[in-house]
Amino acid sequence: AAYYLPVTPSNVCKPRRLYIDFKDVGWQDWIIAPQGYLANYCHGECPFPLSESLNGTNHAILQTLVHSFDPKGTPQPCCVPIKLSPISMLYYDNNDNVVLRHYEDMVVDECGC
Amino acid sequence: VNMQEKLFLSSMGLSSRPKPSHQAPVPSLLWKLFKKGSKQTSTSDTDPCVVSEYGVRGNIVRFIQDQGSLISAPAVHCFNCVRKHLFFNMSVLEDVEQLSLAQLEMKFKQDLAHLGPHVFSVDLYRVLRTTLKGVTHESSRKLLLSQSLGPGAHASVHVNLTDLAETWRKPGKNYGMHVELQLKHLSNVLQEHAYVKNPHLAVQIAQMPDLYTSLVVVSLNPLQCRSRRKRS
Repeated sequence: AAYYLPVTPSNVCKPRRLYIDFKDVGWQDWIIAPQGYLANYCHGECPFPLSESLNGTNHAILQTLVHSFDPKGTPQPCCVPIKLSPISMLYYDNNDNVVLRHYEDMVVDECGC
Repeated sequence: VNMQEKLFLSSMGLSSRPKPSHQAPVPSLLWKLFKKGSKQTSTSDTDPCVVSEYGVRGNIVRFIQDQGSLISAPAVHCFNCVRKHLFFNMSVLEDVEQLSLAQLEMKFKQDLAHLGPHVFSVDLYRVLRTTLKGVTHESSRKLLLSQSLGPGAHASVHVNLTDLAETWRKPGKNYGMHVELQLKHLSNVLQEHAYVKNPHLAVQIAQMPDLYTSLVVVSLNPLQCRSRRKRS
């Protein structure tokens, strides 16, 4: 018999708000823009059964099934970013050049199991 | 934390936190590109690894500062002219980066309408080797561009230097360039393409416009800019 953990809507896998302020990491001297950005992160459980809203992969569904048979030996699937978007950054380098750089996968848009 | 920061900066293409000595003004084009990039989302159809303003692939745009200086007499043997050494440090590009574009921009501070009955020529040379102090530069350089600018002309000149800038990336191969501005009388240019030697020209050298130069470099780091593949 499967062992069910009670899962409330608040602790299921989903993006959580994380604002990175470059001042907090002491980078304001060389980053021109942006001053910070909404990076977000994924956190939460991937409970059995995986609903569509949890964006479960086939692998996650199988792992969930195995976890239900053997909760100690096999962990629940992880909650991970499945869709990320880029940001652009303007900064000064060591030669005082102004650089615009495009970085992929910097903002978590969606999470999944 | 320091180690984590170092690893993160390394993945961003930086060896450590940059320490700029002064905060140079941000060129308007970079602001424009930044604002455009900020609006793009992962669902956007435009390829974020293409700089459409220049029509080339790239995820990094740099405005590289000119580190050259004015060349003073006796190295200058031209009459009524100003000669400047241009040097752009291309070693700021990482080895992994693929150079897509290097464009020189020469901008004049003043409006060229102040030239009156004069034009001035802009000659751009590639420096082939270093020369000893006091030796003329003529034999150690190669002409890249010669252009006349008169009243009403655009106050900026753009030159594509991509191939040359690629050679500058090799250690010890970057001797920079020379730019020479020479004031000429318009009537003489039209008649005989020669400048007049008249006493007024000594005063007119003060009218030589101030020149600002920068090199716009677009490059692609293939590790940070994967090509977009549509799922079948």
